[in-house]
Amino acid sequence: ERIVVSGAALKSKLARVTLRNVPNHPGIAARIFHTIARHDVVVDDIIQTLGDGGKATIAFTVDLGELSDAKKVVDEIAAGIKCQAAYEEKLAKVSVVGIGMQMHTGVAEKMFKALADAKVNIQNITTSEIRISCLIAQADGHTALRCVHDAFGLGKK
Amino acid sequence: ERIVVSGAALKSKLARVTLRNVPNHPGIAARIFHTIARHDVVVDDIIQTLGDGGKATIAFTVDLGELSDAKKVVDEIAAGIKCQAAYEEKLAKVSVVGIGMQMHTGVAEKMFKALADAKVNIQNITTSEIRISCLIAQADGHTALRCVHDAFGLGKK
Ligand SMILES: C[C@@H](O)[C@H](N)C(=O)O
Ligand SMILES: C[C@@H](O)[C@H](N)C(=O)O
Repeated sequence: ERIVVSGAALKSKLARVTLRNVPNHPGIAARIFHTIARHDVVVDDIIQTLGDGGKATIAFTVDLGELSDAKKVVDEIAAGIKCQAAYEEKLAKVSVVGIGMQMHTGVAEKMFKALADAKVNIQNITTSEIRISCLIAQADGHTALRCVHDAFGLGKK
Repeated sequence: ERIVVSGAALKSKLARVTLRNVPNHPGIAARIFHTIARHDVVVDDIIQTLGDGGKATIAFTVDLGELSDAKKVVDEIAAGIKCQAAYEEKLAKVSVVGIGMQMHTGVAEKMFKALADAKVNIQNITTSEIRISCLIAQADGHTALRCVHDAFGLGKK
């Protein structure tokens, strides 16, 4: 039950690809990411939610430098599976890293509150047991890292 | 650049809460998860994507046993922030764990392909550098774990 937030990190110069109205049946995610991998585009995080219309939204991040390659591949994929593709640049990912974080919803709310108090808008969220990552505007990156450091008493570096 | 998939895991008896058309401005995520934490509901993973209408979709998982408590809290939150809430039971999370997985989109596509070949539908995806998790129907849990074990040569246990 003990949770320790051991650090915070910022990854800048990210771009996001969002596929919307993705058909929600087996094989689609495999096809999308197989094609992307075949074109040597390196994917950072992948997030998928389901819409109420039975379709899926799949978002993933890439380094900004890979976006133009990713666009070529993804536009073709989107046409093939008949879904929409949208692209966003100038993003950053701020993360809180710890141990046993899922035992405590308190860590997520504390991180979200720190960002909210700094008026940093959270665009995407992805979590694991040891990490909570929020995708935000790149311009908010350093503010976000500082606020999260302060909120968790992580000290200056 | 070396990636090692070191294991696979299955977590069953999960339920999912999906909030749709969530207002996308600072403070909303903090409010949602603060309220949830205050009611002692333990949240497993959190996923957020953005819709094309400028609203957000936030999905999170809880142990099945917490769903009825979560529903009371979330219905009230949804009414307060004017968004929709949907609930899903009988879910499971299959994960692949490794080191340096983000260096290789190949791990994600291999996992998704293993699930696709077994006709297991992927409902949600969340990743970190060391973990890829897919939320699936609980009935598919054991099949999914076996297929992922086989795909990555993880051996019997
Ligand atoms: C949307 C996509 O993830 C689909 N459900 C699949 O299993 O491949
Ligand atoms: C939707 C929610 O994440 C909102 N963008 C916030 O920052 O709180």
